[in-house]
Amino acid sequence: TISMAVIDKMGHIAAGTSTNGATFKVPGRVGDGPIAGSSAYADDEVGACGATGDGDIMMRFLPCYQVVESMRRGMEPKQAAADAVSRIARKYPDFVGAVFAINTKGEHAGACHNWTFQYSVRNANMDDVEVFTVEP
Amino acid sequence: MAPKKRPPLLLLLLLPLSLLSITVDAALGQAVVVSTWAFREATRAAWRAVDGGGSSAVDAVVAGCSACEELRCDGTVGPGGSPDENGETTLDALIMDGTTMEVGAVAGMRYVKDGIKAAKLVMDYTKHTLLVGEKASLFAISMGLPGPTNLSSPESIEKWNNWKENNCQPNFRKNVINGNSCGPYHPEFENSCDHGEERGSNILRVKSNSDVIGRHNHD
Repeated sequence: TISMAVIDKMGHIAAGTSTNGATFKVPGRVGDGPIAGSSAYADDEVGACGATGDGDIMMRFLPCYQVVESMRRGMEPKQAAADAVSRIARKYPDFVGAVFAINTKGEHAGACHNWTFQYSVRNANMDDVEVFTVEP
Repeated sequence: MAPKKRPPLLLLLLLPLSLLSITVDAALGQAVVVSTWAFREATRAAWRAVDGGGSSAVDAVVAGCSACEELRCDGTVGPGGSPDENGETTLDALIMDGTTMEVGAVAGMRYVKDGIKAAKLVMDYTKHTLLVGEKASLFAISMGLPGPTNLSSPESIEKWNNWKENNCQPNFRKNVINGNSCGPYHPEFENSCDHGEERGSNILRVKSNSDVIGRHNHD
């Protein structure tokens, strides 16, 4: 899965996801990819979020909606990402997943559970894409 | 002489704060792209669109995700990966505009390789949010995307064949007869259902798919 968020020069924010889902899924199964608030979410007033992992579990918690709403209520991206993941881990200790969060100031962070997560960032201060690694 | 109207004190106190907030946001004035995983080419594609090309945030997300679909990032994006039990690849995609809160999405889309572009067509040309399955494919094709096309690849077919030779293990079935084989699957007796739950202290802990999900098999 790729989940992506972009802030453009006007300050407008968008998020999106594209995936071919889980391998050997039961035919007809749909994961969190096309669910707003689960795989991705964006709000110009707050920021955006992207997610990846076990979509069958993650879509039950809408982690990206949680991330954005937590940032709206004052959390920093790092805190919001960690909080969203921990809410899932509390019920599903062995779930595998991760999220990234970005606010309107361009501050970003990631959080993950049961795997090492990487996310990519490009902004005007970088010469090229930089990859950030997040340990569980 | 009528007294002059004065702005409320609270308003005077809050005004500098609100101006500060606007200043901070507007001062950014710079584009940012973030994506899951080390999908550098996809991130670069989005960056080129939003920075050099001056595209909108929505169009940049489409450019970035489209690049990943073409590159088949990790085999988890686009056609040619993640076969289902029948060996078929289907696509899920979502686009969300954080300005208007509009969303377009497709799920379980067959025969069309452009997932994120199909999602944007749903957002731009319908009042709906999510189209699924073959009807999503028909919509996407009717709106100009190429198809129908076979989304399988030699790699996905080989992976599927190996899985079948391994008695269709691992799989996502539970509480079924023949779960350790390729089926046919039937429900076990209702009272023997294992919901995978463990009760410890006050927390209900439920098993997930951690034995199946990994770096190259995930949403």
